[in-house]
Amino acid sequence: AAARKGVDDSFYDEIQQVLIETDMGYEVAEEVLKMLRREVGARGADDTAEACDLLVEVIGRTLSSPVKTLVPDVSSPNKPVVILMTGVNGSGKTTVCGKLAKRYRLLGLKVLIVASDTFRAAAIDQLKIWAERAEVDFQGAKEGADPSSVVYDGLSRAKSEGHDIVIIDTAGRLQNKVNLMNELGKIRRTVDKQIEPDAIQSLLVIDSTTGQNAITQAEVFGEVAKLDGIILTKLDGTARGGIVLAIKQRMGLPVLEVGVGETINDLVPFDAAEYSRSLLG
Amino acid sequence: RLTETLQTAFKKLRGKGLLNEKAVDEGLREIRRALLDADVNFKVAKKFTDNIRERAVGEEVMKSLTPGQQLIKIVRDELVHLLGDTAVEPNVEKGRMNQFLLLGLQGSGKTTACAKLALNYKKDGYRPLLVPLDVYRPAAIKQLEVVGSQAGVDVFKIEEGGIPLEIMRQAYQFAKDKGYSLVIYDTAGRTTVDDEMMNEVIGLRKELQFEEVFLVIDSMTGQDAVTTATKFNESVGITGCILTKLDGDARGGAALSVRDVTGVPIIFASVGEGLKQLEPFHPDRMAGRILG
Ligand SMILES: Nc1nc2c(ncn2[C@@H]2O[C@H](COP(=O)(O)OP(=O)(O)OP(=O)(O)O)[C@@H](O)[C@H]2O)c(=O)[nH]1
Ligand SMILES: Nc1nc2c(ncn2[C@@H]2O[C@H](COP(=O)(O)OP(=O)(O)OP(=O)(O)O)[C@@H](O)[C@H]2O)c(=O)[nH]1
Ligand SMILES: [Mg+2]
Ligand SMILES: [Mg+2]
Repeated sequence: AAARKGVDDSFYDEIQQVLIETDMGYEVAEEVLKMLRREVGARGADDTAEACDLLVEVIGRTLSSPVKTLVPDVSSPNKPVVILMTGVNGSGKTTVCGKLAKRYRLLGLKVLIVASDTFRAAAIDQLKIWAERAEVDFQGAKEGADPSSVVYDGLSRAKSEGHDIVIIDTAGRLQNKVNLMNELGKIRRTVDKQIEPDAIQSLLVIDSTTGQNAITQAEVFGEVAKLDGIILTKLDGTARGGIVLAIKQRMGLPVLEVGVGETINDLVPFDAAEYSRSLLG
Repeated sequence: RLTETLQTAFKKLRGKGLLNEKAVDEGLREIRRALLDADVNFKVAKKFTDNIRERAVGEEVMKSLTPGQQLIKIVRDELVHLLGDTAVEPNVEKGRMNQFLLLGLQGSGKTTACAKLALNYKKDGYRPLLVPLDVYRPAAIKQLEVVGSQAGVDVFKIEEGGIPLEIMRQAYQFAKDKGYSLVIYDTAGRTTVDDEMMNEVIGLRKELQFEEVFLVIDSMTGQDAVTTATKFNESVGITGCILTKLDGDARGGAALSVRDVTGVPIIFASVGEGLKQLEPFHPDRMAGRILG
């Protein structure tokens, strides 16, 4: 933001461009500008540096949420806890499964990764390598096996072997493919039949380069997979991932984790204040 | 829908005998909003509406009984024109060894696109060879081998953990010796701010003569399409684009952004996960899709 300069129309125009270029979209940018004008008025901010700080506050507040990624309570008999990883093709699901698995293992938890993507070339091989890197148990499958049966088998195994947490990787799918969304719905129902509702966390993995289509993704995936939160990946690139602000505004769905690279340690819990600073930086 | 929005807006203003430049400017603002909703980059959308303003305030809109429709027609024609007017043939010829290099961000669809291209040209009578240069992603080599075998084409055999530049040199020699007519090199996904990885792909690009260097772009990409395309084009130099996942419902404004900032044609559209699902890119179809 510019140095000591008046908070005038040209400032708001500049901010509008900055906001839209983060991918939050025209409408949400307008809403943010409205909130900013109100704050500027209320606080009597008279220079752009102060207005920019207020903007960071406004966005940080909008994004903040008490929801966190599930951590199993090892003293609870309610085992296992299940994390369901969903999202469109190439968003980063398989990689996130590996990253999360290692984090849970380091907490001393017994982790099982379930490979329900039985369709894409070398998908099971890829996830198996991540399970080996994370040093956790792996429930593989035959290519072409029914995803829901793989999930069913994985959950039965987890219950009998006493795993604390099961991470289910699913195949990438576009939300306008009815048969693939039905398949995901069936996977969710398979989990529901075996696991208590508050022991399930269903996550949508969104690539931070994604534009307005991520809103539709969140809506449609939400209908079949009952989403609890978002994992925003590839934030180590040039994209800002601002679409998550639109999703939070429209649907209340929070970001829980951020992917910041391709190695197993590159996953950090979402920090709304830090993210909104970097959004405008 | 954009046409109805504009017709309604113009009807209101015309009813008061007020169809004038001010009204058209409001129409252009609506169009800019529609382009932004379609993921066209902010600066590209502004430049677009600025460029059509002269025609927009001309007689064809002002004197029309359906000014909204007229304005949309101007927008659509300009979109088609900016996207390249017609489908473009890639630079491939029989009687020589053609080489394609595919690059782009992580997860954009490169490995799948390599196999699709191989299948496509195998049908045209070429003898393709796929070369895996992604030595980083777990099971990336295996993935290319699987899709290569699904396409019924050869994949250059490499061991895990090689060096991309050396693999490229060995593969090139192998392809020459065995008489392949199309060599397609798959590279690792990379971000444009990773200097080491950008230097790697710059080195690969400089090593050989490529008939096409394809930037593979996900059609659901938002504002970042400009930054990414510019960086790849300026640092590496691309000759064409492949737009992927067009079987989704993203409007695909990234197509306009990429074409606008690089001047490079979008040559192929990937329209599904299956290897047969590759088509020539059609500017007129894309224009309609962007306008929604
Ligand atoms: N730079 C960067 N790359 C990432 C990140 N997360 C994932 N990737 C890369 O994105 C690409 C796709 O990741 P995958 O884990 O295969 O994505 P996926 O959603 O499982 O893909 P499909 O199963 O094919 O739908 C890989 O090259 C990953 O290394 C991240 O946070 N940063
Ligand atoms: N629906 C659909 N999926 C596609 C299309 N092209 C590729 N995919 C899928 O997108 C995902 C990523 O494809 P890849 O070929 O692995 O992408 P990549 O660019 O090689 O990924 P990295 O090597 O990790 O950078 C896979 O699930 C593919 O099946 C397409 O046109 N439509
Ligand atoms: Mg995967
Ligand atoms: Mg690849």
